Amino acid sequence: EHGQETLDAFFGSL
Amino acid sequence: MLEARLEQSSVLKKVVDAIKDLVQDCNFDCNDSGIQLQAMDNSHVALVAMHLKTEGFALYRCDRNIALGINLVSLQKVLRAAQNEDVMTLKAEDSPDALSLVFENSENDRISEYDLKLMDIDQEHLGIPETEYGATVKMPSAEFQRICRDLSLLSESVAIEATKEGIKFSCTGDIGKGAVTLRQNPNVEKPELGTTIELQEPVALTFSLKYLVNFCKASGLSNTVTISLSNEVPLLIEYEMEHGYVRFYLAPKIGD
Repeated sequence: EHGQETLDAFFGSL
Repeated sequence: MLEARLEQSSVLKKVVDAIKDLVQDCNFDCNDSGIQLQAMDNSHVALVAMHLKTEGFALYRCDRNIALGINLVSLQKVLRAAQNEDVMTLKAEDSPDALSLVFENSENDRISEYDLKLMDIDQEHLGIPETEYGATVKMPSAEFQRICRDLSLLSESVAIEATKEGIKFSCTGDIGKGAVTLRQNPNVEKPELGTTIELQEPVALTFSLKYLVNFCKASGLSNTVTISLSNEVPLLIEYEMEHGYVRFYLAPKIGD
């Protein structure tokens, strides 16, 4: 089953 | 203080309907550009960004930035009391502990006044980078909703491939597999029924259908949906309104 990424890996928190 | 009037309560009712199953508590940030919201689901896999622009309000006054910490389930309970055609006025003091909502019917013979308690929500804000997407697909929102619903019955994940031929949604599950391909078809007479693809480069990514089906609750906001994809970056799904938008970002599934 594919591994689900999270958005934290792509969007930096301000 | 904030004073904002919508000619149609249905605008806010539909937006809350579209996002209440993805996020529970969020800040409605009121500033001079209108009312904005950005929130992630608990697993940080999806993010919703909403903007109701000032131009969409019959009257809009916001002296300084106000964050309205709202539980969407509670807000929806209050909004149920508003008829779609009612004029809705939102009011709040600076650093408020409650939001006042007033609904007036078109015959002007019924006025409803509610106060919704506000919460302190310290929400981290994410920086969403401006992205040049490899593929941008515009299609009927009902079409996208149907494809997501149909394929979600076969699998948890959908592979989305955009090429110059078209966009292909395919999945494999225990009972079998399925694929839907939409070819480029601008449909000149009724553009909102067409499918257009702007391709910078072919893209292929895999996403969770559970989230896509959830996002499709926003289909009532617009006849069309715009899907923006680039390899190895989150998917952007946008429902454009007359004076604003609801956008969903979804992190991809990185397969073997």
